[in-house]
Amino acid sequence: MITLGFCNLKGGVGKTTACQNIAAALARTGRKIAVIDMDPQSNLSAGFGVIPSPTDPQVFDLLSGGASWNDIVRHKEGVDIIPSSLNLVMAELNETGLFDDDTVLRDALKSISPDKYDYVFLDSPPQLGIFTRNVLAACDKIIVPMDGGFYSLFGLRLLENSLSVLNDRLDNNLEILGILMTNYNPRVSITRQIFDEVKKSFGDVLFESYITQSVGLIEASSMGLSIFEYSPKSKAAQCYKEVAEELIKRVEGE
Amino acid sequence: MITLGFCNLKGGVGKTTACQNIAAALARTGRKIAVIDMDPQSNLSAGFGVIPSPTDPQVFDLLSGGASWNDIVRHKEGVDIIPSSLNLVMAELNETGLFDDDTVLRDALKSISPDKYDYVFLDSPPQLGIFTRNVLAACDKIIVPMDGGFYSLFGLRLLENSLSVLNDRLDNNLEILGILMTNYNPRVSITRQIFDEVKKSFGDVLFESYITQSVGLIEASSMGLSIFEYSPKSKAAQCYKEVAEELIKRVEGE
Ligand SMILES: Nc1ncnc2c1ncn2[C@@H]1O[C@H](COP(=O)(O)OP(=O)(O)OP(=O)(O)O)[C@@H](O)[C@H]1O
Ligand SMILES: Nc1ncnc2c1ncn2[C@@H]1O[C@H](COP(=O)(O)OP(=O)(O)OP(=O)(O)O)[C@@H](O)[C@H]1O
Ligand SMILES: [Mg+2]
Ligand SMILES: [Mg+2]
Repeated sequence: MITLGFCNLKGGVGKTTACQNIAAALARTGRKIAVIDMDPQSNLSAGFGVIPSPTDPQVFDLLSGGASWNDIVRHKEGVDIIPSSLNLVMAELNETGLFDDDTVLRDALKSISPDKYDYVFLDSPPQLGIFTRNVLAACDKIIVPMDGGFYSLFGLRLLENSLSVLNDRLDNNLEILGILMTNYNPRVSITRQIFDEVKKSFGDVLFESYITQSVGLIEASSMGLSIFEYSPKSKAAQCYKEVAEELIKRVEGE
Repeated sequence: MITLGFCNLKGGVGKTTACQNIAAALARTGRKIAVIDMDPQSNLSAGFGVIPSPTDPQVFDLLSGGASWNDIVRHKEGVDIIPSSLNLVMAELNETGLFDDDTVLRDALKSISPDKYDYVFLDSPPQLGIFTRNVLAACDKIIVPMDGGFYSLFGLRLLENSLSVLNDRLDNNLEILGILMTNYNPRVSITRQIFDEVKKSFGDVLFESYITQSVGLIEASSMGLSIFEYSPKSKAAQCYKEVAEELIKRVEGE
């Protein structure tokens, strides 16, 4: 079982979209995959059509030990989902710090039997708050989604610097397994420059496949579906299928 | 002097881009405008070409009282800028909570003479962390940038719910002055649906003008310039000029 974090401190670069669609692609190969929504804004959960009611258990009950994995988990498109819930943002407002420990997720994951899943994906929020730090402490390697914007380059460099600080502190050697361009238009000069910049500094981990701009990805998420369920013949589905295959090679070998 | 927060809990919806370019537009009308970068990732500062060295004072020195407004402020395109700095993210990693009070920004702003500026803009990070809460406590009204994505609708609704909780707590009546579509393509059906959804619930505050997708906005920020400096004749510059005029009418009356 390998645990991969989907991390970029910059907002809106496609972390959630990549997490959902690579997970769905892996499920279609028969691999056992779970995703954990670590963003109190619960976009990943909504993207899979999972919207817990206020009384349903969700990810923070897992972290607090108030509910077990099996109480919480949902199933969609062959993917196991530990959802988050918008109610948590309200909770966040009403008590500063639902928990203030960076390793609650890591501890919660220890109780999962290692052959239960082949892959566990963690969707991280932007910024370097408690939820992101929990993801970084809990995963084996990270995937960094990037869009073609100038600011997302900052997010990547910041993440890289944060990793070395955290690795010292947690006596860890967390590294970047892959960088994925999630909304890339090679015909646009500035995004090509950003791509080249990433290739120069991180060429060995940049995924060959990239995702081009595709309205289908927005539409799919609004229907609570992955691109494979919504529009399996689309270019975006093909791109995400290729990214999943590249990921499998990196994790499992050729 | 009116203080406006640029807020949306969702990442990457154009908060920073809108804050920079509306500020630059206002400066070009001769109005006195300051922007404060409340995001430790300091995108707004970089967008204006301001990158403080590790020893330069920046926004957190203002908040801690370690430096005065005049020690910190920079000047670009007629806009006064209180910059942030990437070093703060590293600081954030090394001591949990640079400060843990939601009203430090509000207090710091009290020492500004009310006729020093006509407008003060606060650029907020995504999520509902300490920096965002400080922005919400410090501003008179908020502007909510939105992209055409399904998840940014969540961010808007979440913000709306958070506002009512915070208003009770801080005995405040913070409200939404405007919602701006920052990257809107009316020809794309899903984004038009999202636009209609916003219009239905928030029609009275939705700006008439919207910004269409424009590579120039990314290019300008990568050069440390507003769109007016980088490409004054572009459609994007025209759109932001119209938004600024609409804002002026709402704040100052017809
Ligand atoms: N290739 C693409 N083409 C078009 N839209 C896309 C593409 N990839 C992602 N999007 C859209 O871009 C927006 C941002 O993506 P997403 O929410 O996955 O980013 P994120 O990094 O998870 O954001 P946050 O930092 O807020 O968690 C969403 O509305 C999503 O549907
Ligand atoms: N109209 C537009 N056309 C094309 N790109 C745009 C447009 N508006 C903004 N962008 C780009 O979209 C990306 C996200 O915008 P921006 O960083 O301003 O959002 P944000 O809400 O401040 O993000 P964060 O939540 O991370 O602070 C940036 O790369 C920006 O240059
Ligand atoms: Mg996300
Ligand atoms: Mg921003």
